[in-house]
Amino acid sequence: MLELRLVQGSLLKKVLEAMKDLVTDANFDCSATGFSLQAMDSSHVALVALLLRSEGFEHYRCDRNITMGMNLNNVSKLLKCAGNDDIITIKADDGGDTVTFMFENPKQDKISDFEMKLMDLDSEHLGIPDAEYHAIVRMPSLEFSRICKDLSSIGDTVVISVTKEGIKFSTRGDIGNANIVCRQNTTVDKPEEATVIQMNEAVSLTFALRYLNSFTKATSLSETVTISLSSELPLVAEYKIADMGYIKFYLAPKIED
Amino acid sequence: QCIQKRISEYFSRV
Repeated sequence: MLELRLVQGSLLKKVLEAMKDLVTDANFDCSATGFSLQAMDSSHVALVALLLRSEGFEHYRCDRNITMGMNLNNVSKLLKCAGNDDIITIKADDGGDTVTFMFENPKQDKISDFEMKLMDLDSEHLGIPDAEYHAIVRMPSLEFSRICKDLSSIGDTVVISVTKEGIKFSTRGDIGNANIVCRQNTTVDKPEEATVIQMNEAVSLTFALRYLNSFTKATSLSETVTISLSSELPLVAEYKIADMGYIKFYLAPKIED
Repeated sequence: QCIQKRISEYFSRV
């Protein structure tokens, strides 16, 4: 028996919006730790890892580990039927082939439930070891989103370089080229407005902008994004989900032939 | 000319 009650239902709505364009079908794993997902995009260039810890739910019952295969577009459609202030409860029976999403409005005078058939998906779970990154940059998520959007009107790929000077995003296209540098800036009114650069070694990598733009769909989940870079590893863009966990996007670089 | 790497070239299946 699985029963997860999330008071801040809008979080789940935002999580689905953040993933549904990148990943079509995915297995949600439920265990004592929490509600999690790991999935790749269809071309296996990007990977998303989600964790919503059990402590973040008002009620969390998961009698045994359960994997539920779902089409994220369909889940997103169902969650669009929930109001932003609704409480969302996810229910499933052990060994069953359906999941139920229940929505309660704040006044508790409207209760909706939607039952969805689960899918049997081949799960390809990758082991992601802890790594030391050459550079870790925390910046306002809206700023990162703006940069990716602006640069994609000029080019298809971006070179992200971190030096002592800051983090530089560069692109080139038919009309010309563009460089945006964000310097470390900790003299801000609120900590979430800061740009903080931790650099052990300078790093410069090339990425496809369309994936980065897709990651920025998670912007509403967190005011900051943490970008980790190493020359031998995929980029990680992490959006922390307050009191609950995270959504992390991994992106393999483009390498000179 | 740039080649797009895949995630599986960095992380292995478990």
